[in-house]
Amino acid sequence: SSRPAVVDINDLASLVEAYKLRFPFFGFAASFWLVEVAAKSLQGELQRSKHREDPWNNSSIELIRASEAHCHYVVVKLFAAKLTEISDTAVHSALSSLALLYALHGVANNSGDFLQADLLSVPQLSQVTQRMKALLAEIRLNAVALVDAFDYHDEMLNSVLGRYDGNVYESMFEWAKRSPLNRTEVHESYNKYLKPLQSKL
Amino acid sequence: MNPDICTERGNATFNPEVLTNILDGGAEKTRRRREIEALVISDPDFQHEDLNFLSRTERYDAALKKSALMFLKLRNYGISNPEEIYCYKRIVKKGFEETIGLHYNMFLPTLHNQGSPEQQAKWLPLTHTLQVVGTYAQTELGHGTHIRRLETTATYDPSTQEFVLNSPTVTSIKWWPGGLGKTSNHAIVLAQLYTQGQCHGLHGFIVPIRCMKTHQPLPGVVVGDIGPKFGFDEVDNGYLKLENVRIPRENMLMKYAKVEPDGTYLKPPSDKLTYGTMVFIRAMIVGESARALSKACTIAIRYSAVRHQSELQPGEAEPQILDYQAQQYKLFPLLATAYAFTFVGQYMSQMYNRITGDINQGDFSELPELHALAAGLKAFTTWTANAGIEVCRMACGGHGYSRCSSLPDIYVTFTATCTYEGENTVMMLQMARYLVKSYRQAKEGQQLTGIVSYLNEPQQRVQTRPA
Repeated sequence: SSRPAVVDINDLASLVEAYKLRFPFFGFAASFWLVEVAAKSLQGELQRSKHREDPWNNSSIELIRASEAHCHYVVVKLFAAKLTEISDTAVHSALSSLALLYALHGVANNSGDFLQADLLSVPQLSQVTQRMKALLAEIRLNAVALVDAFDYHDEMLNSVLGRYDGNVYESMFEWAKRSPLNRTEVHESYNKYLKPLQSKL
Repeated sequence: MNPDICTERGNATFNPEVLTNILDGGAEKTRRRREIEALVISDPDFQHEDLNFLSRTERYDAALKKSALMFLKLRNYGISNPEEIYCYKRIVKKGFEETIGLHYNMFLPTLHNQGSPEQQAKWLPLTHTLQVVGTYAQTELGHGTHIRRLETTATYDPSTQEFVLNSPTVTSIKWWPGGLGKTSNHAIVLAQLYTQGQCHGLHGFIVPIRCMKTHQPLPGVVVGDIGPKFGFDEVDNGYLKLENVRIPRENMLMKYAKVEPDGTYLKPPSDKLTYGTMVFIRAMIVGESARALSKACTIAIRYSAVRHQSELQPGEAEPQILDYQAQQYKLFPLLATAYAFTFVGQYMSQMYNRITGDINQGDFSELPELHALAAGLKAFTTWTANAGIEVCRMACGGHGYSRCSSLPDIYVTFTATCTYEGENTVMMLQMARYLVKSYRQAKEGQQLTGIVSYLNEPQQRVQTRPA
């Protein structure tokens, strides 16, 4: 039990492998299911068909987690693969930080799976947190440029807060003035409801 | 220009234009996309009052007007490349939904993918000129993702060579399809096929629902709008009850499965082909997850660069909220996720096109993997993006609650993806079925291909801790 796990939390390729091996957790559920099905298969056709889905239903929480783990692995793997296609050094560096953050954030949020599969040790999890903090500081520098690169025109984003020029407050005030309630200085409902009420009180 | 945001751009260590080109698939594609976007932005016909200030009926009206204009303009500009049409529509929609979206996104692709050459020759010209406005009616009031239990029936009558369509129960009434309520005059209806006294499972039928001249519902058709929803205010999601509606034999989609004039049934090469349109949409939703999340991140991160709040050091000026580690921790993993999903979306799109090409050549070997991966990634990315958009909204404090931020609209529009084209939990279980099957095959020594091929690998590359 003293032998340390050898996932390198600074190495994306190593993390991709760790995501891949999160699967044995699923493998356990699958084996369980298969054993159940095999046992039932010894019984009559009717009884087997009646019970066949029970192990499936009883394992559905693990099965959904397994599917999530598989999808998560696919996403990490494809992100890592994409990096190999990028030749611009500066862009590659910025995206590498994002990819590593994505992978480590997934490890931190699903630490139970990685610990249960013996892929990481508890001390490594605190290293994951420290590394993520360092990555946040790195990404901070490029955050606006990284969203600019999505290249959403203001017309398309349609957001006062997300304007390219950053003139948020002036635009919010202008937007509010266009509210239909502001078409008249005194809204007709004042004369219909509030004013008569005031006169009665 | 706000000085903070200027400074941010000045501090960047890379050229965003290079990254934009990568996301678009090349500099030429970026140029063309911007050219198409400029066509919409400079067009006074598409300037209208903010939809946020309109009632639902007004929004439906404005959206239909815009869809009609868009259709004409696409023809006038001669834009016919699907990617470019999609780009044009995306900027016209401004994040809101298109009233006749299902005509393009589901009705047309279904005709293309499941119609026989004769059916395509008949129906495609009508759909391209909008004489036929179509939708895709699958989900029923009492039945969703488990489509094998759908109740709508199509019974073949060899004496007239017609199918008789029926909604035999209340729960079988078609419910939810976009554009079904008031807009469409045809629907592709998924129904259980009965011929020669046997049920052959779910098949697609082209069903006229409204008169092509008067737009009045046809005899036996009860159709209408299902009422206001969480979002999608511009879309008339509808109900459809069929009471002994007769359609010609030729209206069953017959590229794969067939019913002969005497009622003989010919099986398709794969049952999964019936659900091909849904697989297409699921594959595309992965890219939509990336777009919705990247929009939310763009808004939240730009705003976080402009917004100043509180103090990090007593007595000093209010820092940008982007300087707070807690704010970075909220937003940057989501930014990373948006990029990850963008690349996964590109992968899914390529995979779909490649495997669809193989299917058209008669090779169905990769269809199960496409089916499973589209289901799993649709669920995984929509769940994550949906939750992420809400985090972005809250990262903008009170102003994120205003409709002017666009974040509420992004959320209510996007959140539907978690349930449409397959509820996410069911999608995950579909993926699990494929994984279990693959796992068994790997255990039996079979060589797996594709994204599950790692199940064949000896799992020793990363040394695990012994128990």
